[in-house]
Amino acid sequence: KRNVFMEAFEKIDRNLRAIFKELTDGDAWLEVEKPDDIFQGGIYLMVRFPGKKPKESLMLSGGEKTITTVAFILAMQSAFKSPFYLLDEIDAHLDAINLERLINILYDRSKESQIILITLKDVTLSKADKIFGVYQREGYANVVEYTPGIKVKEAQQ
Amino acid sequence: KRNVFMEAFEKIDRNLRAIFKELTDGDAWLEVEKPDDIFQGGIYLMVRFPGKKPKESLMLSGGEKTITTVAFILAMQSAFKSPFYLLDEIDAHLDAINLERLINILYDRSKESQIILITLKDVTLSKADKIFGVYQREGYANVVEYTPGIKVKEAQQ
Amino acid sequence: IYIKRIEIEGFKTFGKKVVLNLEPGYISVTGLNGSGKSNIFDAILFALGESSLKTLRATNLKGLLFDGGVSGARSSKAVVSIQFDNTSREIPVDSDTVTFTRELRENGESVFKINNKHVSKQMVLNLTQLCLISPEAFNVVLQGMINRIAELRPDERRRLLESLV
Amino acid sequence: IYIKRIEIEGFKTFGKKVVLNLEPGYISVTGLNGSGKSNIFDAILFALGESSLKTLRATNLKGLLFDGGVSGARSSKAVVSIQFDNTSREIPVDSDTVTFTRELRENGESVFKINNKHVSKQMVLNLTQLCLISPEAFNVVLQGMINRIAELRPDERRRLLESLV
Ligand SMILES: Nc1ncnc2c1ncn2[C@@H]1O[C@H](COP(=O)(O)OP(=O)(O)OP(=O)(O)O)[C@@H](O)[C@H]1O
Ligand SMILES: Nc1ncnc2c1ncn2[C@@H]1O[C@H](COP(=O)(O)OP(=O)(O)OP(=O)(O)O)[C@@H](O)[C@H]1O
Ligand SMILES: [Mg+2]
Ligand SMILES: [Mg+2]
Repeated sequence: KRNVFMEAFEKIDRNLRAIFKELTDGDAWLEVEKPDDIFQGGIYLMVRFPGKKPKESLMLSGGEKTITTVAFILAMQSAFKSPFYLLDEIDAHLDAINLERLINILYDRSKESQIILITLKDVTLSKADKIFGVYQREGYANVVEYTPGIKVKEAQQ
Repeated sequence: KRNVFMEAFEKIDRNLRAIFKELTDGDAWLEVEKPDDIFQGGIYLMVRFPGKKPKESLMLSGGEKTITTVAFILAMQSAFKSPFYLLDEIDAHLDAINLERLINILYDRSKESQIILITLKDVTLSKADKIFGVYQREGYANVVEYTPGIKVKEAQQ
Repeated sequence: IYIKRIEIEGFKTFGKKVVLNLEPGYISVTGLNGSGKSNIFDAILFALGESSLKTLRATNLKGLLFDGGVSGARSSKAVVSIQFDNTSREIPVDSDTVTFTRELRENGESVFKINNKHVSKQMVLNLTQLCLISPEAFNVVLQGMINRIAELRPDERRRLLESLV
Repeated sequence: IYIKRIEIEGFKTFGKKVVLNLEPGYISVTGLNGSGKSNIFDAILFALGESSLKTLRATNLKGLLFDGGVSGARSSKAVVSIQFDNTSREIPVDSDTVTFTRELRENGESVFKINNKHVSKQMVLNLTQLCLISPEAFNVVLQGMINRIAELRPDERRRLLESLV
């Protein structure tokens, strides 16, 4: 059991380092609390953003936590490949730079697994292969399909 | 005690109805769970958005909850006037229509009480009497003042 | 595998039937506040066997049925179907598409089907867990939950990895 | 009353002293993720007597002192001053401005001052509650907390109103 666990752990850790580097130019990694007795301890998610000291993921800002969470989810993909992702307004607290980087990496990953993103932001909409608009009419919810390239304001009825 | 409480309750309820109407064209009001024994029961925050049935505030969407919370906070202002408000990225999950209406009402209210809004959105920045930009340089956080009218991207270093 | 088609009728704000035809790749959904975007994700989780009312954002099962809004009549049942592309046969069912359907009646009873054949709820949960299309996996981030993973305690994070191994 | 001036030094990311001169009305703060925006709100709450580490987003009091980042030395103390305009004399202190100052030392001890005179923490809490400038009031919405008030249980909402009356 320990071996299987550590194999998955190593894979995820390796992936996390690569993805986080691509997203922020900083570093992220996993640390085992009790190497001699893994299942009695926890796993730390350590993060170092450019220009800052390394910290546990708990002590980050709102936007930094978003980036760290997405990096971790994508890193898990390497060990447990999921066929689809449902992400609901994960871009809400990101600045323009982090948003652009995040959407680029999600776009790359969408070649391997289907990614469905609910968003109110144009940048996130701009990369989509397909866009759905949800709107309310006479008390019923309806869905309409848009051709890619439409802006959020045009799609919000 | 009951009379003082009910006096504040009536004031807040009256204000809530007016503010929510201004924000959404819908209705919001407070309901006492146990009118005969107020302090044994709770207070419901009921909300009816245009085109929908009345519901408890718990059952709303993310953006609808944001609008409802701000309406409630501003309504409390009528009974307990606070000299300042600190609002941290409260606009993150709002669509363009709700954002515009929210910022307009906050701007009006800022004549009576100082309102400090942390934001990553241009609309929210556009109404400000004064703008501060926070940035990181060589490991230290700094603050600079901008003249109103600047866009978020220009202010984010 | 990918989600090929979603059909929703009588579930939350979807009083009338709506159909979404999807493709593999990057799909985006937008719309005004309260229009029903997050309700689509709730519908997907519902069809794949999700039973937590807290996750589905409802106070009781009946609360998942369309309440009639201002115009229509309340729905007496909610039906959601999720069709997966299965040409890779990663889902151990011998057909090019696998459709998970869940029907909820007014009495709170749920009926589960896979490719139109009645199955038990447990069967649905076993199958979705096997192919990692279960809502339990870390591939679903509901609205407002994005920071939760970064805020997990170290022991919670170990347990998450342990459960997936 | 309004916040006229904020001075922060040695608190969280503010290793070097920063000063914000404010006006009444509508003030906006922006900046990149992690730049220190929310830390400014934490500094205001800190100076007004906030003692919950969870609200201040720190694991211990020492965690509020600037950690040195990549360039500098760790701060040995954190000092935050909040100056209020008091020409209306709503704060029962006979001066045109009232400045709340809190100093935190490495040993975890806090020193409170009002207009540069040492006072007890209790004195600060009494005064801020009286003029509704206390962090307890509903006038502060920290990041990610906006939906909390809409999600309050009915009894919690009654208690909130009761506590303010
Ligand atoms: N059973 C039901 N019948 C009708 N309407 C319902 C039902 N259950 C929930 N709703 C309504 O669905 C709406 C919420 O929809 P949803 O959360 O999908 O919105 P959204 O598009 O995600 O909005 P936001 O952008 O604010 O997150 C609410 O207005 C709620 O009252
Ligand atoms: N004692 C400390 N010394 C140095 N840095 C600290 C200290 N405490 C917290 N920080 C850092 O402060 C940063 C968080 O700042 P803050 O939460 O104010 O960011 P923000 O500008 O609000 O960002 P966002 O837009 O993502 O919400 C984190 O990177 C965190 O590591
Ligand atoms: Mg939503
Ligand atoms: Mg912040």
